[in-house]
Order: sequence, then C-alpha cells, then structure tokens
Amino acid sequence: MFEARLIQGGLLKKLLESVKELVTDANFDCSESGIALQAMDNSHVALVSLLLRSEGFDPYRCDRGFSLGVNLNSLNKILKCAGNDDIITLRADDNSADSLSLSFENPNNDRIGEYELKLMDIDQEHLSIPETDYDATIIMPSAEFQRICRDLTVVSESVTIDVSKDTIKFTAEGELGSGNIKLKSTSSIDKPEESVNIELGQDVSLQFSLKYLMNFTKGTPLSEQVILCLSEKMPLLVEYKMDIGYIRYYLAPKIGD
Amino acid sequence: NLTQTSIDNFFGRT
Repeated sequence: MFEARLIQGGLLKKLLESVKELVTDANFDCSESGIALQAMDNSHVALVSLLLRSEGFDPYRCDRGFSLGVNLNSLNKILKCAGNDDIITLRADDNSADSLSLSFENPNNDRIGEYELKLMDIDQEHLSIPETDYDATIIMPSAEFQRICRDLTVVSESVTIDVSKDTIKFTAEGELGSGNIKLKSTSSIDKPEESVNIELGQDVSLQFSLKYLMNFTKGTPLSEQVILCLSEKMPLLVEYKMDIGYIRYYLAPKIGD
Repeated sequence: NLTQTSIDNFFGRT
C-alpha cells in the first residue's frame, strides 16, 4: 500500500510542469524514504532527478518499494483539475498497481475530487550519478537565470558559461550578432534570495544548449534560488531546492571537435 | 564546430 498526502498540493502541480516537456514517461520510485524519479530526455542529452522526502507528506505510507510507471503528460492533465490550494493525496495498491488514485480536497474540505490514472510498464535505464566536487558552484536568483536564458535565446542556440573569481558570464554568438551578461557576486544580508554567490575552485568555461536550459527554467516557480554546478568536461547541474526535496537537471556539454 | 555530448557518456548505467 502506498499513500502520500501533500498539504501543499500546488507544489506537485508545479513539479509536473517542470518535467513534462523534458520527459514523457517515467517511473515514480516509491520507498519508505520518499518518492524519487530519474529520467533522461529522448535524445539522452539531459537527465532529470527529483526527490520528495517522506517527511514532507502527512501522512506518508509505503510498506515496500515499488515503481509507478506514469505518462507525465496524462498526470499533468489530471493535476490541472486540482486547485492550487488543494490537498493532494496519491494512493496505489501494490498488489494490483495498475492505476494511481488521486484525490483533491479543497482547503474547506467541502469539495473532494477523485481521479484514477492508468499506470504503464516503463522499462527505464537508471544512471548512477557520481558524487562530484564541482569546480564552480553558483547560487543566484532563479528568475534572473530564467531571464538570461530567455534573452540569450534571441541571439543563439547555445551559451558559453564562464566562471572566474567573482564573476559568472553568459555569452551567446549567433548569425545576427552576439550578447553577453556578466553577474558579479553580491551579498545582500537583508535579501539573501536576491544575491549571487560564487564558490570557485578553479575557472570553468563550458558550452550548453539554450533549448535545454530554457526547459530547465520551468523549475523557476519551485524556488527563488537556483544552484548551478560546473566542472570542466562534466554535465552542468541545475538544481531547485524545495522544503520537501529537490529537482535536479543535468545537461551534457557541447564540446569542440 | 561544437558537438553535443550525451549524458550517458558521463553517468554510468546501474
């Protein structure tokens, strides 16, 4: 038996919005510790990994580990039927888990919607993500990162990210011209969520597809801050932390011939 | 010229 009741149901709605364009089908791996999902996009360029810890639910019950194979587009359609303030409960019977039950309670508890989502068998590759000491870790406002990606998409399909000392620089070059945005590290004690924090072991310069980065920024509503982790010749990690877990996107770099 | 690498070049299968 699996049961997970999320008081902040709106979070699940936002979470689905942040993965559904990257991944079509995925397994939700449920265990005592929580709900996890790991999936690559069709072209194997990006990987998304998310975790919702069991402590974030009230209550959370999962007798033994099992996987719920879900078409994310279908789940997203059903979640659109939940109000932003609804409490969302997910239920599945592990013996015959061919469907996932969802119930949506409004805050007054006088309207309850109940839905069933058919599950599917998904044979998914699982990758082991190595523990990495990144050369550069940047914490910055998530809205700023979203704006930079959106703005530079006007110029090019790819962006070079250079991190050195106290500056992160995003550069795009395309047929119409070029553009770059430099952010200096700042510290705002009053508003830490508005500051740019750069932790640097050594300088990094890497190129990435803006199309994928734009997709990752669908996670912006989940957190005021985004964490970017870079190392030479390694995938970029873009992370949005939530109270109850995280969503991490990994993007393979573009490398010169 | 740039080549897009694949994520499975970096992360091994389990």
